[in-house]
Order: sequence, then structure tokens, then C-alpha cells
Amino acid sequence: QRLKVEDALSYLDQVKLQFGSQPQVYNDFLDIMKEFKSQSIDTPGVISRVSQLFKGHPDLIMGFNTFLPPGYKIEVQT
Amino acid sequence: MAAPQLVMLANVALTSEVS
Repeated sequence: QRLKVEDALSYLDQVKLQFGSQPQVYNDFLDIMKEFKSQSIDTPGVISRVSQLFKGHPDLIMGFNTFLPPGYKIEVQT
Repeated sequence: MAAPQLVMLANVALTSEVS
């Protein structure tokens, strides 16, 4: 299914809420998105960085997985 | 880039970056 802008906004809100006391985490996420857009990093690079950034937050990782193309997935460690 | 939804997420994140 195709995700919409509202889904992206909702996910970003979720990230901001969870790291309300650590705004640097959201800034780091924006940096990853910037590097992806400028093609400094590719999809596997994004996956690697995001999985480190959101380590210990399986709901955020599962939410992020919904934006990945088929065949890509961050494994959640429980 | 064959990751259109990830591009969309990045676009939304970067355009809504108003603080």
C-alpha cells in the first residue's frame, strides 16, 4: 500500500514525542534524511544509521520499516 | 532512487523542519 504525507507526518510526530527530552536524536534523524536526499548515503546506509539511532525503540523501527522498499527491513531485536 | 516512500518521508521531514 502507498503511504501518504499524513503517514509520514504522523510517524515524525511519534519520533519527536518519544525523544522529547533528547531533541538531538530527531536532529540526527533529519541529518540521515538529508544525506539520503543528497545521495550521500543509499537505502542500506539509511537502514544502518536508523537502526543504530532507534535501537531500543522497536515501535519506531517497525514504523520506519513501512517506508522501506520491498526487500528491505530493519530487524527488531527483542 | 528506488525507494519512493523513503524519499517521501525524507521530503516531509525536511520541509516540516521549522523550528
